[in-house]
Amino acid sequence: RKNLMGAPRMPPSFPAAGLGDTGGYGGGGSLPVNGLTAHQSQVLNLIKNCPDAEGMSLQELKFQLHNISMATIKQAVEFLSSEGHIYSTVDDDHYKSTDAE
Amino acid sequence: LERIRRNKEAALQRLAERNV
Repeated sequence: RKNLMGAPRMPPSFPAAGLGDTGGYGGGGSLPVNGLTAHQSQVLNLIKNCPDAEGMSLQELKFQLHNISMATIKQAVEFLSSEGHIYSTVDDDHYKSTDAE
Repeated sequence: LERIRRNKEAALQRLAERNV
């Protein structure tokens, strides 16, 4: 008997890549989500978790994120502020989050 | 403190616009 196929047919032993891939990252990883970079979401998370009424100061952010430069923190804060995620409180060095839930 | 409230409202509005 002839083998009709030129090549042996392998059953797909792997799941179809790409499509229908739900699940996976369920937990709050450090991947950029909703358009924020890792730095931006780190800054946002810290501000969100700050219990102070006047919000979190840039100095405090720098202290918590000592591996990120002040310029980067300021950039992230500016971006988050322009997106409406955070807003300045007593002065331009203190920020609070709008989407604390 | 009125300023803070206005900042917050402005920020919430920006956020709402982004989420449309």
